[in-house]
Amino acid sequence: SSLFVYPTKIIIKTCGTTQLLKSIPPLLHHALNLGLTLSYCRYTRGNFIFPLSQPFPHTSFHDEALYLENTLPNHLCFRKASVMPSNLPSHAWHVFSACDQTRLLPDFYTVEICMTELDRTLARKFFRRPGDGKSGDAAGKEMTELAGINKINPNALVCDFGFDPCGYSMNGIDGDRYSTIHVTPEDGYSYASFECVGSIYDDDDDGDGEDLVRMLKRAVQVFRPAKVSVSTTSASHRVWARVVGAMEPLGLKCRSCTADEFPAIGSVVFQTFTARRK
Amino acid sequence: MAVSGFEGFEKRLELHFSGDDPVFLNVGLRQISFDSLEQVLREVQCTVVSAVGNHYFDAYVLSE
Repeated sequence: SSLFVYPTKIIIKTCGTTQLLKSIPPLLHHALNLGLTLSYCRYTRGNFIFPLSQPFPHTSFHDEALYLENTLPNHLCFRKASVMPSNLPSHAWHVFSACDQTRLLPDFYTVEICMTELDRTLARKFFRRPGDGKSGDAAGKEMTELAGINKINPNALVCDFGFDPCGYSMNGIDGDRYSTIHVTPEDGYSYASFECVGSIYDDDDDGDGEDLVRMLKRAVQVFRPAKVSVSTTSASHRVWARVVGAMEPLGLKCRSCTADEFPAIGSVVFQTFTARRK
Repeated sequence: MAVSGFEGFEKRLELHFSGDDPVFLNVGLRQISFDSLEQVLREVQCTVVSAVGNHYFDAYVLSE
């Protein structure tokens, strides 16, 4: 799990069994003490592998949306909740967005990748050796090197942690952009996520958005998953179109693409990919 | 549930704030003390295991 604190925005991404939404009231309280008012909120998630393990009262997206409706201040009056389907029954994308006006947010986009059915040999790199006597930091560094995660964005400063008996989290920071990876490698329900942000004007330098494509390719190659879902949130349509260019060379075929518009963020495009049958 | 106790698919929350004082906006939320952040994370059943920051933002790795 990860927390990113900018001067005027906070992003928290936690493993699926937490009651993440309970962080909103105390965060609003601390922000108010600093003279800051909430102007926009976005909550997103995929489908849970263990839906019955969800803690009450956040046991369904309906419950979560209700909690958000009741917790967010009234001046965030432009609100939308949406469940974006795909051709894969196990994959849907849940989005709740609320803002105080419909002006578009600055130029940042977000790419959220969820990978399942990881390559077993590659997933084993995220298990601790029993009794290795290492700290989580040292184990995390070893996993980063072993899996080549430091090569995904060579400019990023990596902060990583290896969990016992298995599991891995890392944050990469590169200027005002972050990337983050979380891995639960156990056979049968192996999962890895990759998320990064960027500016829709990044492309203007070299016009082809190759940096993003290269980064997404490298991130997915670390895990060689059989199933991938990619959610892009952006005011520009160029971002989601790049995703296919990163997946197809890895043998991943696009199985579905759904899009939806949300106040203040532009569009969310949800794509799913599966490994071509051998 | 996975042996490690994790549910792979995550929940992600993004909150944007605005204020009147432009000078303030350079630091803003980064002034929230570490103890206060930890108190918020306790609500979420998380704790900080690693942290790094630069001129623009602070990044924390959390554990459930």
